[in-house]
Amino acid sequence: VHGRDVFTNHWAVRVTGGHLEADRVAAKYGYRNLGQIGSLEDHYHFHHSRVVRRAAFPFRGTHSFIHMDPQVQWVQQQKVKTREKR
Amino acid sequence: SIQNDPNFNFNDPKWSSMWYIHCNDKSSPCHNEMNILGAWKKGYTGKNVVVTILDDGIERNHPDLAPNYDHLASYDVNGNDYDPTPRYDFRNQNIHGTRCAGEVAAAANNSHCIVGVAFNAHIGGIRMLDGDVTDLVEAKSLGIRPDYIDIYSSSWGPKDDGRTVDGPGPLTRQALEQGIKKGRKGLGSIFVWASGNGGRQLDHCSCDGYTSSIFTVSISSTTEHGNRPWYLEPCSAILASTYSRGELNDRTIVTTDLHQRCTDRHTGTSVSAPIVAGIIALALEANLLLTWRDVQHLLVRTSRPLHLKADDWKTNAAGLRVSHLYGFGLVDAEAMVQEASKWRTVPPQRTCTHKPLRPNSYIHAGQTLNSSTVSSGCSDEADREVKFLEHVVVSVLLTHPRRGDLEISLISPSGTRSQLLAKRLYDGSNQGFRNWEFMSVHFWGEKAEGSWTLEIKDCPSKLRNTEVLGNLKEWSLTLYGTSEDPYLHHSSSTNQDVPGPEGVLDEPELQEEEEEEYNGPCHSDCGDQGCDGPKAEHCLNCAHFSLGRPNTERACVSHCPVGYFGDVAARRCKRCHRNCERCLGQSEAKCSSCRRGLYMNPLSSTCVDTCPQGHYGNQEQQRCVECNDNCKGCVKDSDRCTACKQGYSLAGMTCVPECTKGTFFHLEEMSCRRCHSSCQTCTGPGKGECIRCTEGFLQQEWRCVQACAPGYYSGQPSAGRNRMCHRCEENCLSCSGPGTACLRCKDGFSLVSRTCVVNSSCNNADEIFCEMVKSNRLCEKKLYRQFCCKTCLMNG
Repeated sequence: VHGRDVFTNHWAVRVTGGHLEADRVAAKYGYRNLGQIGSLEDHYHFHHSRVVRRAAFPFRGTHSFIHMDPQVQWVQQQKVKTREKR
Repeated sequence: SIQNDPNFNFNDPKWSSMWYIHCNDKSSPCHNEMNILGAWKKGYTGKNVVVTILDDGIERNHPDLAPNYDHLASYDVNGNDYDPTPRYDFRNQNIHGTRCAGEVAAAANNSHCIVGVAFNAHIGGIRMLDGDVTDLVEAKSLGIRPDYIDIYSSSWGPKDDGRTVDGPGPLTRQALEQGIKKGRKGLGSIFVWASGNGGRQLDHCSCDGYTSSIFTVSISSTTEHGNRPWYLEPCSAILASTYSRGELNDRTIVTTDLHQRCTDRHTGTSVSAPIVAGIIALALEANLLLTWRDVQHLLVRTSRPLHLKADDWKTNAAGLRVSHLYGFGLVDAEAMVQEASKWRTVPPQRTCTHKPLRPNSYIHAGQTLNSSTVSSGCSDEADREVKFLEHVVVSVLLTHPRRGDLEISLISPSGTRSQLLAKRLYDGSNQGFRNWEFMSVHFWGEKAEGSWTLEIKDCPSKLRNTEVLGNLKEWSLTLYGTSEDPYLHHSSSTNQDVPGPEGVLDEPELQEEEEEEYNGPCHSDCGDQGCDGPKAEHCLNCAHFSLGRPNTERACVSHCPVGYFGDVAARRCKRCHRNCERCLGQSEAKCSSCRRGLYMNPLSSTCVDTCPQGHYGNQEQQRCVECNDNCKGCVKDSDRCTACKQGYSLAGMTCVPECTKGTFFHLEEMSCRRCHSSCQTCTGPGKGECIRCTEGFLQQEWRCVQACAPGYYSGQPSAGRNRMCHRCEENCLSCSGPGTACLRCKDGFSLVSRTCVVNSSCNNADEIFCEMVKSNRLCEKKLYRQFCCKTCLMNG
């Protein structure tokens, strides 16, 4: 839908303590850690298979508690961006 | 052979159509002003430079891409695996990445399609557009192997619909900054971006945050005749331009296409970004040490307005001609490599940010609002002082009932006016601009100090309630540049001027008797003979050392300055050898540290300007440091290799073991691993990852097979290449060769004249009737042929 946000079931999460720590945090809230985001240290790509793949609103659930985890500095649920080839 | 051969005559079938590289077509005007051939003649073809295309994938087994394909510069972000092969679908929509890749590094002289601008460069692809594109996907893509990949080329962006204002998200901005800071081992990744195709929608590429980023090289297009292409949108962030396809009757740009084909349908600024990525690859081959800013400086200094038509060409105060359509003009590859080969890295970037201004002024319809600020160029802060400008960024926070009615300009202290935003007919948004960053390169080389004026014009385009006013709440100015002239070193290098040896003092001469007797205290450095004045120059002899020329000022010093050593016996400061900064004696081998620009050679204990093989010159330590064990030659870092020892080969700037036939280099394990038994060489262990096949096998796509699969036919053997299995034409299960040579069709299709036609389109009215038609030779009649398609057209 043009102009409306489309939320995916992918998250960018900033966790200090290395990838084992990231794996622990991911498992704790039901995410899968797909690894570091390119060259951004402490930034990880989490995926939650039980959250709907595309939604017009951010989906609330137990996985949202990740925001409160002390190890987690920052969380961004990924929104679809409209990109055009030139 | 490229360097020696004055006339390039590649056997690539589309070489003759590449009018933007060479002119062999006498009937059409010559447009080789990008001088790509000139760069090749100097021997630069992109060797050892790694380029990747961020797009919808790359057909890595395309015959024109396979020879240069680099799986280490590739990844599939959409599919989360290492194979960037595009998804094939009936709408054929994933063609873009393959087309861009060919322009950069299609192999030369391989009898396929075209010749890439950097036809010896490594080319990879990052498949990231064929799925949900998110901030995370873009950030991940821009951060793939930043130490291995030199250039990331992107020909995509937010919608060019003339109303979208969008740019990189927080992660992507970080990824760009990380790439600039840490990529290419600290030299900075190079991000090339297509400026946008929204010309017809009156779009403006200042509304595209990727183009407006100072970290990206934003490239536009011009037509074969130097006109503005219909799709081109202006903005002040465009750095340079290349030829692309424009007007209808213009000559086209040919490149590789999906399904191992060629195409002449590639157009837009998508053509231009890869061409510049290729040209930057040539420049990097000429000078591996170019930083991301060196590259932008080179583009600014070598691009030329030539015959590019625009009514806004202007000369800024630094004498540079620039336009909102083409930046500093058409790129010049030969000048790029020429300048690059002798380039001295520009001084460190300085950032001078100014406190935001809060004019909180209303913007009245039909009127112009000016807001000015005086900048000192941060002259009061040494590490932020900007004297010579590069990029200028203005961040704006304003509200307005109809954003498309705004026209924004910035005027520099030198009086140069740069339009940051033009009116956009289709943008009816009432969102205003929320700390949106507009960037301009139009002040490049100008002085920073003085008064800067932001001018906002409100030109109502449609009926609108002019009672509702816009409001400029806040704006801030950020100046990027250098504190010293970036091209200072480009004149003859001015060595530190250290007085010559003739300045050495002879024995202290007895001073003429002073007219009046001095009875005051002597300087602490005077010796036991006293002095005829209070200063060190007045000593009659020295306690430690004397320094200076015999018949001019001579002084006593406690220790010798830089460039001198203390001769204890003679109690004099004597000059070091001219190459030394500090020394223990006068000979060249007595240097203890070297003059700027020279390095201590550990093998000879002398100061040299070029380190011996197997070493690189470490600027900070000013000494030659040994390359790491696999490197035979390196630059600026012990593991930034330019040549490898026996048994290793260069991949980017890393020496990886040369894997013997039948093995491939596994990056993660950093070792050679066996290929599949059917592969002679490969990119991975699977049987679908062969590059060349074992003797007796045929190459089918990316596999090696003993016999061609259904739907393929075996081609003729050619010298030095495996026999190939080529795909039969569509819907054909077996054939004897290319084109209409089908022998058996898929279900639902009939074989008609050795080609497969879908049954529904060719059948018979009545079998007996049609047999009669055929026996009476009535099939020549069109009417009968329509009734009895099958009988008349069937073989035999």
